[in-house]
Amino acid sequence: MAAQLNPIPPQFKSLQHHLRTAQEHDKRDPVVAYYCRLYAMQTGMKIDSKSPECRKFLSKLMDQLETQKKQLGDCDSITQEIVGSAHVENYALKMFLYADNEDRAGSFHKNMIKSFYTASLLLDTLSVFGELTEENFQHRKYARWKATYIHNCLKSGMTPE
Amino acid sequence: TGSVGTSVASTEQDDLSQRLARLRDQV
Repeated sequence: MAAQLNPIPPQFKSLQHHLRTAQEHDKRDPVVAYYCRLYAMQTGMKIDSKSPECRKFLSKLMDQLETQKKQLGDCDSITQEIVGSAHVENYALKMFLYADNEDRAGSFHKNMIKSFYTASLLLDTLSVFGELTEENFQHRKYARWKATYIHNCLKSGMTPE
Repeated sequence: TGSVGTSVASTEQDDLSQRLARLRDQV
């Protein structure tokens, strides 16, 4: 399993959740973990690839990606990005559906909040393959809003509608 | 030294871009 990269430069704060999701999936689903890191790498390079601390961080992240790619060898989801894209999309939508079913059943808990939020992060990740489809864009928006809304309701003792 | 520093930074940036392209089999 890849070690966590610390410290994350402040410029990359917005990527910390994607990197944490990568780490959480190193064993559970290495393909998902790989593409979360690739998203962080690609986005990080757009944010700042010039300052020494960011270059150092990105260089370590690239080391992790190269190692992970070697470990995954001839996996189709890695060698063919179109297969990888379908893999990440299916995984994200499964997570979204789980949370949505819990929501519709009136079962509100931390795990479903996390599922909504993780689904939104994985839908972000799909942007490494190109522009998001309108459907995925809407799913991402809904999942992120639901995660925040239910989290705030539970925190303040309210029952989500 | 300023221009040397800029040049080093730019080379490292290119290196990252090239590694990313290789990783994604885009070279």
